[in-house]
Amino acid sequence: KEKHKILHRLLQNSTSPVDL
Amino acid sequence: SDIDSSPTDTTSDLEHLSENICKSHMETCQYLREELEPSKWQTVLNTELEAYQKKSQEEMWQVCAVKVTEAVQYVVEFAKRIDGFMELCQNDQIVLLKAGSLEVVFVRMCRAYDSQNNSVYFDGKYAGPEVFRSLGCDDLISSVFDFAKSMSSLQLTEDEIGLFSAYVLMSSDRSWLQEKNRVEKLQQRIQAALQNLLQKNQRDKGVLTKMICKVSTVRGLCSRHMEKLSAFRALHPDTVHSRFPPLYKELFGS
Repeated sequence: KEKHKILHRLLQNSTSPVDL
Repeated sequence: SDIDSSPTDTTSDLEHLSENICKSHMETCQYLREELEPSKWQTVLNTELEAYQKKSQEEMWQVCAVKVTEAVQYVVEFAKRIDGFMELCQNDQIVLLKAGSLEVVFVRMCRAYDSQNNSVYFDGKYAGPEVFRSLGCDDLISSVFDFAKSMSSLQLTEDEIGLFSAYVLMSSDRSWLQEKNRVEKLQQRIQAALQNLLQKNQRDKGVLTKMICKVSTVRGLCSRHMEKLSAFRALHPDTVHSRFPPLYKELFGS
């Protein structure tokens, strides 16, 4: 999990491209 | 969005999946087709070309790593919106994105490719392969442009590109998948939806085969990107460590 913490965060966030 | 539902999808199930994927594609495509219209943008001028070519290898790699990372973030959002993707276990979501996100960026690149000038939208301009010379990867760059050219010659609609991108992403033959069967089933449904769409669009029968043949080409591009990155990192470990986007390192670092 530590190794892919940004991907984990992106997968969990309810981001939209506008927020990127 | 129950991906374990019966294996026989009706046409309306496939149309529903198709609509979901096309909508996800349009919501996350980074640039709309109208925005990418080559006539709206200049091509890189000679003075700018010189400026790109004068950049050090490290500077140009950094610029491109940032651009790739931006594009990949939109692909992550695309994946999240595909029915069934978020129901996969998190290990498999990560495996699929690590292996497939750059492949989807390359597929999407055909939208931003101008075949008249062999150029691609980059940094607010249309840029030919010569703009990327200082990366020191002329062979890879020229293969990426060839790929964009052959993809764009298929003249795919946005919906077709969206479904094909989803097909590329949901590959069940990636190493380290924990629930291979679920991914396989999802990919089969996407392929059926793509086939259904191509029929509806009255495309030649050979188009699907041509598209599926592109999968191995785009995989080849991505593995060559990894080779180039590891060669670059061997020469400039500090640049990669301190100046490359963390997500880029996470995806392509090992």
